[in-house]
Amino acid sequence: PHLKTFKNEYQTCRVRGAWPLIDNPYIGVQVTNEPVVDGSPATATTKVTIIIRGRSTPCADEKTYEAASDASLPATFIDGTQRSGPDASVVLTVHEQQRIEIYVRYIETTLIVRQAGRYLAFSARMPEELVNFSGGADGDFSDSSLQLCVRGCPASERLDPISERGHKLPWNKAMERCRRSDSNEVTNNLTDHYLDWCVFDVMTTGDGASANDFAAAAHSAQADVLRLDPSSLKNKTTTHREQNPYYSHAS
Amino acid sequence: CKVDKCSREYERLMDERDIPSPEPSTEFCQVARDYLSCLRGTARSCRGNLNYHSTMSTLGRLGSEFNCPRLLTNITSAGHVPLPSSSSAPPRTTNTPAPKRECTYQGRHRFKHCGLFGD
Repeated sequence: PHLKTFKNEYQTCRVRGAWPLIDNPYIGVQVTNEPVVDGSPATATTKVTIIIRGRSTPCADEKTYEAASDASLPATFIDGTQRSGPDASVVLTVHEQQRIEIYVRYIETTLIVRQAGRYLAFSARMPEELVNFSGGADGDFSDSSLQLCVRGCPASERLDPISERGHKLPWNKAMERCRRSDSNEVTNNLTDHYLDWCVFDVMTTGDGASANDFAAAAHSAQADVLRLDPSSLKNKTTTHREQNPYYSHAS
Repeated sequence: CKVDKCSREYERLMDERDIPSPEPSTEFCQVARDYLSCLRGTARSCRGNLNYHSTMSTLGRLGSEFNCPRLLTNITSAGHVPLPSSSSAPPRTTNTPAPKRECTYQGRHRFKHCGLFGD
């Protein structure tokens, strides 16, 4: 998947199998990723599990949310509820376009799970001190090294967005597809890494229905950033020369 | 991935020290710390293994809930951020609602964002 970390590092990762995104005393988020197409190291997210850790705070009971890509997004936590804690300090809401949001009031944290085509996407906004808390004061018992959102992907799991993308569609066609907004919800043009990532996905998956899904997923992911972290976008579009290391030779 | 080897060693130590289940004691914390240390030694080969990540997460949480760092070092841990009470607070029961103020995150914060999608 494509990852934007809490430190605004942008990575495309292999991370096949189960990986933790966030793991702190209040929240745990884990994803499972599976290969997208044969012959490519690219994977995409097929399962998201979120645990609101009620045992570590008096502000909510423990709640678990599970989403899998082969079914609709559940509208509730696994116990059938949408709320927890005094004055509903944890609230799960369902939105159009296959999106659920969980707001945890006592730590001012917003979690979003989306279903984009055959795969899932995740977004989180939380206070800086809670992000840093992850590696905090628990000595041997804290471990932030495996949280993708905090540390990013291990170097050996990172993919180069140019050399490791597929070639099922030429760059020009992929760029055209990504610039055309197929999403009903989002009309913003893709920019920055979201445009690059869309091109990576479309070149890797080809001109089928999944290409539409991946383009829509990029639009949705950028929509979440525009809402939750707008200052991180620089409105930078990528030139052919930047995307294609062989461009100068070809021309 | 040798997570099972570490788990067997953990069970052996629990039996040897006659600890029936995880508990807030120095003895258990020592066993848990050794278990974590063994798991960290297998980290590279266990990436992506659900059992490994879940075990790491559970041990970290137990260590925090049982105040293991404090039990093991016998010093007060410092540096906690001003978040709502965490492991130091007892679990809330249905009969003891938390005070409203306790569950309100006070102060001004800078926020961070993380996203994952595709590919």
